[in-house]
Amino acid sequence: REGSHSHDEL
Amino acid sequence: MNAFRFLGDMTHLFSVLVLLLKIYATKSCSGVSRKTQELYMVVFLARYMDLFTDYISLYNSVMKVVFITSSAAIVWCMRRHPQVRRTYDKEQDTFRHVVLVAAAFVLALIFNERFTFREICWAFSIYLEAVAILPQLVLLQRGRNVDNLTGQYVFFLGAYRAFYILNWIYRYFTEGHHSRWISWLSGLVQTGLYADFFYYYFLR
Repeated sequence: REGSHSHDEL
Repeated sequence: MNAFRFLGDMTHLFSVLVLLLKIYATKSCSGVSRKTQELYMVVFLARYMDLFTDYISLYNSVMKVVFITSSAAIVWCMRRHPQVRRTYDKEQDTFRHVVLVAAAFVLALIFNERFTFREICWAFSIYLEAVAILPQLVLLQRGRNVDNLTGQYVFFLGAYRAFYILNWIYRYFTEGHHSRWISWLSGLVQTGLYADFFYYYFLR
């Protein structure tokens, strides 16, 4: 998920 | 998801619920900075723009909707609710929060993970959240009495970011060394701003 640079935190 | 982050999210949710309770139960928003609430609404709108494009988890999506709607509800109450809006002390809430928005935006244009619309909005929301509490802290220091619920609201907001710092430390050691410096630095600044409030809160 880090690769896609999506921010998984609120 | 680790315990620190979950605790942080729950503390953050609780702080918003405490504020909604105070405003709804007492039909009063005295001592609450409307400017801080407006800044938080901008923070959530800028950060949760990916609500409809990136599905991360049910929890993530539900919490985003809750934060956006609750912050909008608080701003609506303070602006439109006939009883509540009368109790807003406009003369006290004088912080020029436009300056905070402009500064966060300029910072986001310079310091971001990638120069894309989404990433600039995300960095903007992180920087703005770090300073969004300032109008509220100024109001608290001006006001004679810090009423319990407002004090508790600010306390939980400070605790939430402190839990997130533990979460970043935990993720640093468990998930490898991804660059989270934007979150780290802003989170430290944000928690630092609360430090003097905690000092007075506990001494009160």
